[in-house]
Amino acid sequence: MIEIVEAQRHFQVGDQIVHALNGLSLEVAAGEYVSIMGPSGSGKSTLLNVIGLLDRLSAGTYRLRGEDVTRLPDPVLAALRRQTIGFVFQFFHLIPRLSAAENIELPLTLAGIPAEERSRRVEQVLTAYGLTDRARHRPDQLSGGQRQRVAIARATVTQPQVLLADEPTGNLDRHAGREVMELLEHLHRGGLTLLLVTHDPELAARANRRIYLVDGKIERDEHRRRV
Amino acid sequence: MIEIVEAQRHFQVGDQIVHALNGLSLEVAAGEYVSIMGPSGSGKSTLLNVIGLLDRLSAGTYRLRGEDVTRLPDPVLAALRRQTIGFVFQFFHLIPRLSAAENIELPLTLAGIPAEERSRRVEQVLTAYGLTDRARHRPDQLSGGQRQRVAIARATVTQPQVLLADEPTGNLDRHAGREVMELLEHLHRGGLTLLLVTHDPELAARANRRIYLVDGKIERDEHRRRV
Ligand SMILES: Nc1ncnc2c1ncn2[C@@H]1O[C@H](COP(=O)(O)OP(=O)(O)OP(=O)(O)O)[C@@H](O)[C@H]1O
Ligand SMILES: Nc1ncnc2c1ncn2[C@@H]1O[C@H](COP(=O)(O)OP(=O)(O)OP(=O)(O)O)[C@@H](O)[C@H]1O
Ligand SMILES: [Mg+2]
Ligand SMILES: [Mg+2]
Repeated sequence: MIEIVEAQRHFQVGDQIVHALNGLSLEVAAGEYVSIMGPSGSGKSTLLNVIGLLDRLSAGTYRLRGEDVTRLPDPVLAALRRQTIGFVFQFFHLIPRLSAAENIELPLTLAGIPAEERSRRVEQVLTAYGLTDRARHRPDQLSGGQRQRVAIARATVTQPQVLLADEPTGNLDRHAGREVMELLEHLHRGGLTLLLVTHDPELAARANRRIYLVDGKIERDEHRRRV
Repeated sequence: MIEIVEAQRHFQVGDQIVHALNGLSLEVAAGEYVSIMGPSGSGKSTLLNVIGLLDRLSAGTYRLRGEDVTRLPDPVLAALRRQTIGFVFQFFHLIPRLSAAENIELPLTLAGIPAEERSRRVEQVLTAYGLTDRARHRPDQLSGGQRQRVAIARATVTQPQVLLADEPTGNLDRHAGREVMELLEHLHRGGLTLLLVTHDPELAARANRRIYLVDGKIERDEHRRRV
């Protein structure tokens, strides 16, 4: 599903070069459930952005479902991303002028889903994430955890093949965080490939496979043993 | 230091009224170390914003150091806030066009601190929070946890009397989170009044006093017993 070989991604700030990804190789099969941990600044968001076709590598290769996407033109990447990937951003990136429900509906509209089906799906995720009585609120009228849940609802409503979640419970209390994880794991059991960046070791432990990043490389890659 | 009596804060969205604070009373003495937990949407950020003079009550009273501040005019509140309070926002509110160092320096400039002293203090917090080689980066060139640390550095660099921190470790790995807590607790031992909103029960347990919010009210208020 996801195959990254010798990835490099550097950024330049003034005369300083930051090697955010520094020789990272990773294979993820369809349907896997992977958690990604590592120190602040170790490259987790950068890795997720590359996988999610939101950023390009400086060097190395990225194959998505067998197709080399490393140097595809932007419009092609955008179309591929919309069809395949759901992304929960570390800082949500909700559209300020749209309500929670409109934010969630937007990717469905862009995908050409008809109005009745859109409406059904939006209702369903609003209920699932406990947002029904916040549907009309704009992001600035929501609490931090409510915004986070809107971001997660938006990422899952298109029924993507791959879900990339960058710290999806960072602003949620223990109870809401667990509810979110159960919803995502339910989708995973239905076939979703799930990659989750988290700083919470208890959450990371729920995945079948745990990856640790340090300084833009994979330091450790643990698979849970089946008994 | 902080005295809130029968606080009400409601918001109106269309014809819906949200009671974010709903009869909340709280007293915090100078030098206390208090953690605040509660479900997503229970009113924690709203409470912190009211205490931090960033928001006003709809009803009830707020006394800060014995002075009734409930209905002070905006410019007076702003001056009082700058002199007394450091605020770490749940979503940082860094200034996009300024570098990390400039963001941290800004409150010192507004306070009329001379250039040499500003420069010394900025250097000191950059080092303390592990940001020295990110000083020139703008917020969009920083990782989530690096931005969070810039927000904390900015809130502490003015040496405030009260620090209000809204989930200050939500984007930090365990190690960086612990380092931040040690720095804040060091300031507390020096006399700082410290109020910390967190979803992490282990962090909340470090405080001398633990408050639990539910539906805009204080449900529980536990003081650690001295042995
Ligand atoms: N646009 C950019 N320009 C310059 N440097 C960048 C840029 N984006 C990220 N970086 C740097 O690249 C490194 C990796 O960033 P990244 O956001 O991937 O870290 P992270 O592992 O997600 O950290 P966190 O846990 O704090 O969110 C960081 O040191 C960061 O300063
Ligand atoms: N500007 C606003 N307009 C309307 N409703 C608001 C506004 N700000 C907050 N609210 C509502 O008030 C309630 C309390 O919000 P608050 O941000 O204080 O919650 P919180 O406890 O900080 O939650 P979280 O843990 O998710 O950050 C929420 O239900 C939220 O939807
Ligand atoms: Mg990140
Ligand atoms: Mg909040």
